[in-house]
Amino acid sequence: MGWALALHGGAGRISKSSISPAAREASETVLQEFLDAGCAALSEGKSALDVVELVVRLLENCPLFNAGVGAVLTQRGTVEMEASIMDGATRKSGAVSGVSTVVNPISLARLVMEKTPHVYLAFEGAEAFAKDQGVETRDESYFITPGNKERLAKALEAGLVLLDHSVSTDGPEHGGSREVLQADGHSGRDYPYANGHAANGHPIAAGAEFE
Amino acid sequence: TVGCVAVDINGHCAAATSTGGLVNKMVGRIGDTPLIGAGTYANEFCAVSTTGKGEEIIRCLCAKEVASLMEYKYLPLKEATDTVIWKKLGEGNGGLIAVSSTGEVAMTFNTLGMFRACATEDGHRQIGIWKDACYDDDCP
Repeated sequence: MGWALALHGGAGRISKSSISPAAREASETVLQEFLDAGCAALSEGKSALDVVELVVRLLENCPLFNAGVGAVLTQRGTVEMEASIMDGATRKSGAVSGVSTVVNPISLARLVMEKTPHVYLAFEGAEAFAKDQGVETRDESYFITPGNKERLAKALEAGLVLLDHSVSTDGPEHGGSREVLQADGHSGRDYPYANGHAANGHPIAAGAEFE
Repeated sequence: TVGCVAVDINGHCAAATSTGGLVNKMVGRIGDTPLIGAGTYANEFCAVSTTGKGEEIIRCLCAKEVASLMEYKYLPLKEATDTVIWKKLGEGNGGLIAVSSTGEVAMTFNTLGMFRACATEDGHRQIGIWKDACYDDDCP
């Protein structure tokens, strides 16, 4: 028995041919770096709660991953980030959704857990709470990367809702594949709605890779 | 999506998950990440953070399911995560990372890959993307 730590940067249809050696090396380097940071904190006796927040903040601040800076875009080109945290010792938890200016949503989730009687704040309420708490915020443009703008443009063109599981290295600019949220059984090829939207205006989720 | 789970020297577990969601998602869409029990869960037995197709993970209540299998079915961590990922969450839908209060680690996924890393106090370390990508040790 002793401390242990695991972290992830997303899962999906990540084939070996879809990631360049340089992109693979970059992602492995940061995973190693963040693992080392978490291990060092645990070795120093920091609590599991402090360590998971620390590591997720590092991941949020890294543009390679789909969280914080580098978060993917909604169909309107906006950023809506979400995060949650849970302390197993007390079973206390906190969560936020729909935040678009908070640099580290995970820390805002922890503040929800520790500073409010609630578990979950969303959208305007979460943003207002962030201001009240004085957490770091940035203009929405801070979070938007060129790769994610391009990815959204291609998704809109193809009419697909994409599962962005991971890092920008998996994006079209790297020859990568994108996973598609499967819901209706249609493939991209036989997809019946040319504009990518159903009659109700909702985006269609089709069962095919974006590319 | 990104996430981290940890158990500290006192045997306390914690989990955290953060994401931007889906490319081209509807404005207002909420995925599994902020939903306690779906994308994130921790109790006195384990801590879990998930990633993948959010809607499927919500339907499966993946993170809590792992904890429940440990608490009520007395499954070890690896068996609990295998059960949830391979028998409950449809193939190709995602993965999770988990630690137990006794220091076990599991990184289980049924997609082609998952960016992941883990370490334990006894010196075990692993960084990988694909199933066969173990660079420092055998997979937990």
